[in-house]
Amino acid sequence: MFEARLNAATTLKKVLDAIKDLLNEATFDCSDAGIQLQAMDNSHVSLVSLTLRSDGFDKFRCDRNLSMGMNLGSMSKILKCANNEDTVTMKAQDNADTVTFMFESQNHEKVSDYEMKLMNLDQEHLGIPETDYSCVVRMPAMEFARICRDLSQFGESVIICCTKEGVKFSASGDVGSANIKLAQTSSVDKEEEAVTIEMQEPVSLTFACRYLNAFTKATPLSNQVQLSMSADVPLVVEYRIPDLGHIRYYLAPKIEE
Amino acid sequence: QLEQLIMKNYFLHQ
Repeated sequence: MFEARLNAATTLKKVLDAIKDLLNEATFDCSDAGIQLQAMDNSHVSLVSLTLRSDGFDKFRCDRNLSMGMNLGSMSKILKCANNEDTVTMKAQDNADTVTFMFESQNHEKVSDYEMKLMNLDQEHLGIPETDYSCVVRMPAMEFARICRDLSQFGESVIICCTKEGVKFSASGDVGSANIKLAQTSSVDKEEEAVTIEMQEPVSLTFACRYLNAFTKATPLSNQVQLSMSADVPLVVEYRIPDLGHIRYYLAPKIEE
Repeated sequence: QLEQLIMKNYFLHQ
């Protein structure tokens, strides 16, 4: 028996919004530790890794490890039927071929349930190596989303250049060129507004705007985003989901042939 | 594609 409950459906809606543009379908691996999802996007250039810890749920029970292949378009249709404040419970029997989403209104007067067919998906089991990154930047998630949106008007790629002074985002194309520099903040009242840089050595890497923009769909989940970069290895864009887990996106840098 | 190759090399198949 698997059962996981969150007191507000809005969290699950935001998680789904953060992955559904990159993945058509995905396997949710459930264990007593929580829910894990790991999948390459359709074009095999980026990887999504989602962790929702069991202790972050309002109720969590998973008697036996369970892999649930879900069509994210169908899941999205179902979650649209929930109000943000509804309690959401996901339930499945062991070896089931369906999962049930149950939504309950705050006053307990409306209860709805939606059963969705599960899919058998070919899963790639990929290992994520431990990596010491040359630069780790933490910055407001909204600011990062804004920068990616603004720069994608100028070119298909963004160059991220990080030194101990700050981080620079650049793009160029037919219109002209654009540069946005962020300095490390010296002092801020609110931690979520800080820009911090941990640098071992400077890096300058180029990434596809299209993917960075897709990653910023996770912005509503977190105040801050963390960018971890080293030469010739995938960038990690991490959003921490308060008290519940995290979502990490990996994207290979573009390399001149 | 080079990007796909980088991803493949980095995430070792288990």
